[in-house]
Amino acid sequence: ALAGDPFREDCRNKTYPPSGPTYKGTVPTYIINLDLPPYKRWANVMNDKKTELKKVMQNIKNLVNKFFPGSKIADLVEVKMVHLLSSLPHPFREEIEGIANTSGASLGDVVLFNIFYEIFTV
Amino acid sequence: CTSIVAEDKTGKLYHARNLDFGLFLGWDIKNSSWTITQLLKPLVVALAFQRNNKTIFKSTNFAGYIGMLSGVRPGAFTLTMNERFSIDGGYLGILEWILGRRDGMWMGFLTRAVLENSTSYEEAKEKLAKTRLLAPAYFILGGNKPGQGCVITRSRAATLDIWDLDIKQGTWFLVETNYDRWKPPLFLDNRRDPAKQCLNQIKQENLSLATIYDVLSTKPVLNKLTVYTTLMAVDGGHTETYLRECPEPCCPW
Repeated sequence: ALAGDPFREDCRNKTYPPSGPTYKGTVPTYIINLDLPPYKRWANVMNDKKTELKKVMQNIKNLVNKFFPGSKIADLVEVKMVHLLSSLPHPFREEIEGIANTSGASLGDVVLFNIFYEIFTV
Repeated sequence: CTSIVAEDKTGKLYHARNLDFGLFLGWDIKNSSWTITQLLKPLVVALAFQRNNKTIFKSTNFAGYIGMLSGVRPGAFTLTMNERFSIDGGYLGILEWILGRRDGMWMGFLTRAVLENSTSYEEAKEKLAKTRLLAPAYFILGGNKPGQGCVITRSRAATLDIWDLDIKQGTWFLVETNYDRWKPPLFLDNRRDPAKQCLNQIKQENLSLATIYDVLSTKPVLNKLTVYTTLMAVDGGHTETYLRECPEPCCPW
């Protein structure tokens, strides 16, 4: 089966330190201060990344709207997500509210982003 | 995803992963890539969680996501999570939660709680194995002593299997992708055997973060869904994260 895999290649070597066409860059580092109130912990990260987060969520909504035209499903999910938030445990609920507030993304979108794993395990 | 926990000849533990995400979430024909995979790359951040100006744990996250998918508690343990697909999946857990059954834990919140509160490999292992979940998962855990490494296969309610490192029996590495270890992977998605073959080729005496990066750079372990590669060593909580790209020809998953 391995021999028949058209994408299979021989084991790579000497690829480290990363460079070349399989390397796309490093990532920025942030400190999350757990001594701050949960609502404020993610402010630095989200000030820098709000545009990127909104772009991802908009694309997911666009995808949903392609399957269910008219945006009714996407709107319904958003409303349900806001309801779900109130049942999430401390301090996660407050952290999610803080992220939505700082980023300007809708609360429903940020809840959905945080429970994506549970949705996608089928 | 592909996660690797491995021990070198001196007993030092290494832990690394490729985070793959975005399957079927839109295909960008122009760039020959998954849309969401590409959009997630600018969201990847390295985080240091501090209390009293001291780093308690580190993680690699998507900005806006407060759970943990890859993290290290310096000097104590390393942890990654791989997605486990099941008919009895997380959507049922969400439904139960909405209907009022709330004794399960959201996956990302559990890994976050473990990294934040557990102070040893054993404590982390117990919490990951015994806490009821909303969705199935694979937890890959590494410790700070020789032999401390395992893959915990979880259904929502129970631990189905704990697969430990066993140096005496020649098991110096564990590779977990997205399939139960006692079952063959889907024939269209076999990343497990190429990763194992490359690790066997490297041999235990040559194991390092650099050689593990080689494994995670080999197609199809590296594929069109790969967002980032994280390398971790528990000593000092060392982590390195790199965004990835898979140039053609490259497996779409």
